[in-house]
Amino acid sequence: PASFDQISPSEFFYRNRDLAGFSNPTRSLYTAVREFVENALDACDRNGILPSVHMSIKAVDPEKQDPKHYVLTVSDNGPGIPSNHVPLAFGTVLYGSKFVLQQTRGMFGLGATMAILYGQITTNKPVHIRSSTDGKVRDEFEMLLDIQKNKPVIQKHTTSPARSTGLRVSINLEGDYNKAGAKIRDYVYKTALITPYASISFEDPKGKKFSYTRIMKSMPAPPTTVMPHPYGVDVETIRRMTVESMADIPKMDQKMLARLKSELRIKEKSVTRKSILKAAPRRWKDLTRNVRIIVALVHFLEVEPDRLERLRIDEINIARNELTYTDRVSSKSTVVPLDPESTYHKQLARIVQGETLATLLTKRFQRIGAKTAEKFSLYAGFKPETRLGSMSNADLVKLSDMLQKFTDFRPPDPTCLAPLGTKPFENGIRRSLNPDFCVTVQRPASAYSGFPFVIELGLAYGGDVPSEGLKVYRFANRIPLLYDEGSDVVLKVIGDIDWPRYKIKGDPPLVIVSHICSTRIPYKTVGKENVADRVEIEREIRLALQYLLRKIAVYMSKKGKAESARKR
Amino acid sequence: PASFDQISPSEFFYRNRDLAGFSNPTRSLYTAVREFVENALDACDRNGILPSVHMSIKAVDPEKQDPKHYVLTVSDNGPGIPSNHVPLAFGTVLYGSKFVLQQTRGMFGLGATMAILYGQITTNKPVHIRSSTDGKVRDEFEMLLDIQKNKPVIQKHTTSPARSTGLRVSINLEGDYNKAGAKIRDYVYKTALITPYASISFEDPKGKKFSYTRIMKSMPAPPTTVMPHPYGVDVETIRRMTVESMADIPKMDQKMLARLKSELRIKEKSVTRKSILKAAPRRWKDLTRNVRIIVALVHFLEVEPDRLERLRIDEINIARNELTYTDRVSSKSTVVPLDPESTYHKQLARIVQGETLATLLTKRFQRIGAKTAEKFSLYAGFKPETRLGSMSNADLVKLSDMLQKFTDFRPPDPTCLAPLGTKPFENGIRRSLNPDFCVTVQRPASAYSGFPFVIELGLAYGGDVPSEGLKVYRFANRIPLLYDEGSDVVLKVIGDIDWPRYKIKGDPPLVIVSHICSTRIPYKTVGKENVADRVEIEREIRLALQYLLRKIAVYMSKKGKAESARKR
Ligand SMILES: Nc1ncnc2c1ncn2[C@@H]1O[C@H](COP(=O)(O)OP(=O)(O)OP(=O)(O)O)[C@@H](O)[C@H]1O
Ligand SMILES: Nc1ncnc2c1ncn2[C@@H]1O[C@H](COP(=O)(O)OP(=O)(O)OP(=O)(O)O)[C@@H](O)[C@H]1O
Ligand SMILES: [Mg+2]
Ligand SMILES: [Mg+2]
Repeated sequence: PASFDQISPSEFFYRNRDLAGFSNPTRSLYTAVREFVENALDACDRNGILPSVHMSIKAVDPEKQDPKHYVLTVSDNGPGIPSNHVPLAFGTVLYGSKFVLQQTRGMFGLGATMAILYGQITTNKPVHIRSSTDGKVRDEFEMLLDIQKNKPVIQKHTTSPARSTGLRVSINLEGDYNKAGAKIRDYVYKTALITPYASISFEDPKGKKFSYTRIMKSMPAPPTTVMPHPYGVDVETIRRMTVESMADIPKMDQKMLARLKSELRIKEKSVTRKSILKAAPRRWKDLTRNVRIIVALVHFLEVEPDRLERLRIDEINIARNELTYTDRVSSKSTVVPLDPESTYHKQLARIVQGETLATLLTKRFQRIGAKTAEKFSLYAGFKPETRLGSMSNADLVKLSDMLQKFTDFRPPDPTCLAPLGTKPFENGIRRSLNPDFCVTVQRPASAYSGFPFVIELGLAYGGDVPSEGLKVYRFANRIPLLYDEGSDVVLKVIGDIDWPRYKIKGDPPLVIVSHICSTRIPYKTVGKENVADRVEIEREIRLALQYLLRKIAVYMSKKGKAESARKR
Repeated sequence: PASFDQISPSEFFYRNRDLAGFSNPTRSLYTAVREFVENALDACDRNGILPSVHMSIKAVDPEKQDPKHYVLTVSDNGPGIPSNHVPLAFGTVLYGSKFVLQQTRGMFGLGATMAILYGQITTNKPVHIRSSTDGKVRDEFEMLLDIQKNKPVIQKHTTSPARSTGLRVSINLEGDYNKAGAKIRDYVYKTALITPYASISFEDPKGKKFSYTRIMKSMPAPPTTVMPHPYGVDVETIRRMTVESMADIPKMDQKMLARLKSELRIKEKSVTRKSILKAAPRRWKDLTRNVRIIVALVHFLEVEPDRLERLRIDEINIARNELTYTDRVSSKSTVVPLDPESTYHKQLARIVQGETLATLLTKRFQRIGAKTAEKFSLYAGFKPETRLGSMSNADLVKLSDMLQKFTDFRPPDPTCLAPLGTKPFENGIRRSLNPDFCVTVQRPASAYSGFPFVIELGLAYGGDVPSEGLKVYRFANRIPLLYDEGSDVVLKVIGDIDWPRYKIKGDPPLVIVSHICSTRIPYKTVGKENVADRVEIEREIRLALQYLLRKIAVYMSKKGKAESARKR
């Protein structure tokens, strides 16, 4: 009979590390570089710090042939990581701070840990991490990974004085700089292009330094975190929102008693059931939600408020009008009837049945106002005041479907996106390529499946651009994508171009630079190398490209006229 | 400051379900079909059962427009799943029986769970599973997934009589049969082509039946599980083998006492320290390893064997020649010296220091005999009798590197592979395509990174093959690959062909069928749609293709001569 096993996510990605970009020493060295550099830039971006990132690759034994062991070190001037989070951030797969709806480079919670994992399985050496969050004290960790258990194994943890905030991570890994070098230098060069406000330097195994100083002294506005958009929703999301919207039974502790006293204006020293139920009706309008719930519980359970502390409410069944509670001290369970006519019945209903549909729409989604919430409820066939907790499964599914179909929702909020902006984008391209002709465009924001995105596209021609035919520089959320262009949406769109129509033939000195920004890039692989051809994204890239090509057609025809004039 | 989170693997694949092939209702319906069908075929293959797989897709409300809710049901005559494993097999991601080194369709432990997850988040309905492992009793489960916790939530579990073994799984999911139908029918057709010993039937939403009866009445030999090959090894693997090779302290229980008595030929009723140490020397050669360890412990600890039952050995420190043990009853810890001159010292050394390098090589790897083990040890600079537990970190890394570099290991054992075989492969192609000309080839087995693989390639021309130009049917481990052919290794090789050289021009009625079999297919994505261009795999496909093309060149030139003869 078959023998079953469960493996941890780190074990899964250890066995299938090709999926994450760690297929061989050449590719792995590249992927490790990018994972650490992208983390550094994300951290600086998030905290509005102009990034200074330094990266070095040194051979452990320069005499040997590739592939061989290298030490890869990346350090930044970012906010660092608090010492209690360092081991998990780097020692656990699927642990991170980027699981929120925001435009960031990272999104999976595994990049750095995978690089460390690869280093460990090829060299058996621990990772060295230095982190300072206050610029005064620096924590230094030496750790290994327990790959089977997905947790860090701290070998050393010391502290020492620091002079600035930031993080420095250093791993030993088997790499092939001979083969990966060109791609790594290209990655650094392109990162500088798309991040003109960052200073990046790289020291290669021979000690040669490549340095890109920032050409922008101000940070672009950092991306914001957004609420989900209705078009991105499924039944699981609705179900979770419903669960979250149900109030917990308030904890009946000293703090709560004090609040009862003050809100109900109870003068007596001790708070009794009698005094609560006497004061509640006239103070009702000003009571907070939790106090109202306590009043209702005291009323129905017929207990003194201090006894509530030892009770645990097990179930409030609105359908059967029953409440079940257990005395933690005596372990005895009691069922009390709930009179649906009682003034306090509504409080308990609120606990179980969660917020109304109208509240859900306006509070848990982006850009839905009260009017739209009402209009949608009508369209979907629900009353706006329907309690989520009282909706059946079929209702939740219908709600989820209707959210996708209703066409009057405002489009996703694009202010959460952080494109470079046409001027910085153009400056970055000009610095890197020094072309004769350069034009950039930023499309209006759009959305796919409820995720906002914006396309920036640039075109560079002539000047120092080599005449080797069209090259495509792809970027997503300020990350250069250097592999697998064959299955990327940008190449798909470019493949459809009719070049002669734009007066471009032969092997022109031409570079197209694409930058997709989104709260969620639809990567095809965990290794983040190519972007899926979502219909909306394809369309926006096409429109941007057509605009740029019309611009270069004008330039080429003027250029052509000027040349024929010169010849005459 | 950043707010950190850990997510479960099911949460990860819920958020990133595009990676697993669940990007939209069209693709998801297709992926759900294939995940269940591939599971059914794997289960039958493994148990030598001629597979009969039935699949149906029914619209919940046929009047509605696509995309809409469907019920997908797949049932098989396989071995079923034991009822204690059903909830985890289908309700937990990264849980399965295919984490071993064997040629199977499945490999990730998540396919079925992802299909169920997708069904749940689009319809909120539980999955229905029926399983019988004995053909007499059938377990029926209704379950939902707790996606955040990665565990099943059983809503119902009943048993009823069964008439045969097998599994039946049924989910509700949002799909688009209008768009996915052609791909799904193609998938079934191609599965029949590559699995000629399986009977497969499919009933579509309109009630139309597609049925493929097996054309082979005998099973191909089932694939075997193999030990790893040295070329596939890294330091983590070596480290784990080292840990496994260290003996546990044998459990000192009644069973052990009985074994002591019988192996040491102790005649007395009770087994005493005195009688053990008296009998041990003359029976030494025939004692099993665990008995020898007990003898050594009894000697050093100077305790009666029945007292060993209450002792817990905490540490055996060979370097300091000390053993620490705790009496579980009195909780008292004692340190005893270990005389390194003692005859029994070696037994305790074996516990801590693991097996020898020679034993590791011959016992834990495939195809390494004693001679090769010795030759390798010499090459690597280790004594064959070196204890693994005594090797330093640097030694383990060196061992791992040397295992990759040593060229005298026998190539990976290909008997663990289960290609179709040229005759069944050709019959499958002929039945499906009915060509005028058909030729197949099976390359000798090869290996990449220590994983054995074998290429089967076939070519079909003319007859009922449509004249629409070259089509490529890709298969891996008997799975049809229908998406993303642009980044697949097979298309890369085909892209290099110089067609006129083989007398083929225009849009020929030509199909190339490729089948890669391996203990580990290097898929580029979790959705198993394309295969990475590993150098060794690319080479074997190229050689196979060149062989077939030479064959068709001969056919085309004969055909050309016959046609010119007819014209004259
Ligand atoms: N240089 C850094 N400075 C500050 N925080 C960092 C740095 N590097 C990593 N982190 C923190 O460690 C977490 C884990 O990093 P990791 O690269 O493994 O995952 P991620 O960046 O969240 O996602 P991805 O797998 O897509 O890269 C990050 O979410 C971030 O909070
Ligand atoms: N029809 C079936 N008959 C018998 N066992 C099955 C069947 N379907 C699934 N299983 C068992 O359930 C396990 C989990 O299946 P699942 O598809 O999630 O993962 P997998 O097949 O191991 O890997 P993959 O994700 O690559 O498909 C399998 O490993 C297998 O043991
Ligand atoms: Mg990261
Ligand atoms: Mg499977």
